[in-house]
Amino acid sequence: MFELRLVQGSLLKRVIDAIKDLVNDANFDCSSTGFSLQAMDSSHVALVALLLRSEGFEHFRCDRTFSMGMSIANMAKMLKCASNDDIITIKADDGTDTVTFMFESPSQDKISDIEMKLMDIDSDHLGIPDAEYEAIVRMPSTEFGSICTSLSTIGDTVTIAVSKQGVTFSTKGDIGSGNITCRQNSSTEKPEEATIIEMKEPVVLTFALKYITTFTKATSLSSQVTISLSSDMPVVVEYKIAEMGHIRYYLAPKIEE
Amino acid sequence: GIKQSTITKFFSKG
Repeated sequence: MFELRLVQGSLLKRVIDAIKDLVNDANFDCSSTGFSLQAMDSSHVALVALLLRSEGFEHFRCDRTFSMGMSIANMAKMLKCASNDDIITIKADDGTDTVTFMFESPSQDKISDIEMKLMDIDSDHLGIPDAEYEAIVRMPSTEFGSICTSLSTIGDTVTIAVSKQGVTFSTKGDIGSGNITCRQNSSTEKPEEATIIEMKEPVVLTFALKYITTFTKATSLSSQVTISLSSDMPVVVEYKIAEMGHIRYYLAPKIEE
Repeated sequence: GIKQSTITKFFSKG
């Protein structure tokens, strides 16, 4: 038996919105630790790892560890039946091939029961090594989102360069080129507006903008984004989900041959 | 030229 209850139902809607443009189908792993997912995009260039810890739910019961294969697009369709202020309960029984979503309005005057078919998904978990990154940039997630959107109107790739001067995002396209530099700014009174750069070594890496722009769909989950970079390694773009966990995106770099 | 690498080049299955 698996049952979880999330009073802030809009959070699940936003999590699925942050995944659905990247991943078609995925196995959700359920255990006493929480509700998690690891999945790659169809071309194996990007990977998303989600963790929603059990303590973050109002109710969380998972009698044994198991995986639920779900189509993310279908899950997004089902979640469209929930209002933003609804309480969401997800239930599944051992050995069944369906999952039930229950949406309750805050005043309990409307209850929706939605059943969705589960899928058999053959997917391998990848071992993600714990790495010490050469440069870690923390910045407002809205700022990062607007930089990615702006640059993607000019070019297809973004080069991220971290130095003592700050972090520079640059692109080049047929119509011209552009670069945006953000300097460290920790003096602000609002921590969510700070830009903090921890650098052991200067790093320069190039990535496909279409993937990074997809990651910024998670902007509403967190006021800050953390971008961790090391030479010739996938970048990690992390959005913390308050009191619950995180959504982390990994993107393989473009490499000079 | 510059080429897109894949995640599986960096992270192993298991």
